[in-house]
Amino acid sequence: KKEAAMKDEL
Amino acid sequence: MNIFRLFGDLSHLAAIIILLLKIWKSRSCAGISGKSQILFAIVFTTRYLDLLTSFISLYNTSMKMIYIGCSYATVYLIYAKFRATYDGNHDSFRVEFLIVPVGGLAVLINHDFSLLEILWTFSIYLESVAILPQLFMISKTGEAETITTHYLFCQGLYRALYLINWIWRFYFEGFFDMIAIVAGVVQTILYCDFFYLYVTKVLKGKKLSLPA
Repeated sequence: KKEAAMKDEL
Repeated sequence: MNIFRLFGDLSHLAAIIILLLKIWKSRSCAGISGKSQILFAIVFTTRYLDLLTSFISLYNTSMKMIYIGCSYATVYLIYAKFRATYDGNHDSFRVEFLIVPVGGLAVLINHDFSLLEILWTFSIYLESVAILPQLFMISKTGEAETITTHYLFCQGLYRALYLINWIWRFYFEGFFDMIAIVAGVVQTILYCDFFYLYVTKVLKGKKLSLPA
């Protein structure tokens, strides 16, 4: 299962 | 963080502030699509729910709060405080034709089938078309106030700068998010027509009027 990408952008 | 993303965020912040101040100072939302502003409020709400679950940086958190606060304030000014100046007849884009397909696409194509991820994906897809009611309204009225064109320019420039930011991050960090990139390309393409008019007319001091 792909880790939900860390959202560091607005 | 890189210079392109920083200036992208600052351009986005400028757009949001320009619009809010324009409506507040002129006490009028003539020529402004309330529907687009509602879509942007939905975009920020569904994208920034992670404010409740994760802390990335003071910059990240404060910008998200400012975006959400200003977008709701703008919607409030349009539909409540200055509703008498709201031009509902020309703000007639059928937003359900945007929300339903975008919602369906977010459920079908996403990085992870979790609620937060699907809502984030929905907000990315919705943002790419959220300006359509505004562009549609300008095409119906055939003109736009100069301050509105500056708002639109900053709004369009922000995602164009993000595209460069993603090239930068792919090259230097190997980071890329195909969903955000494809939606960002679509979003920026939708502004091309406006960018052309802005550069050839507004920057030459003329009023932005479309051939009726």
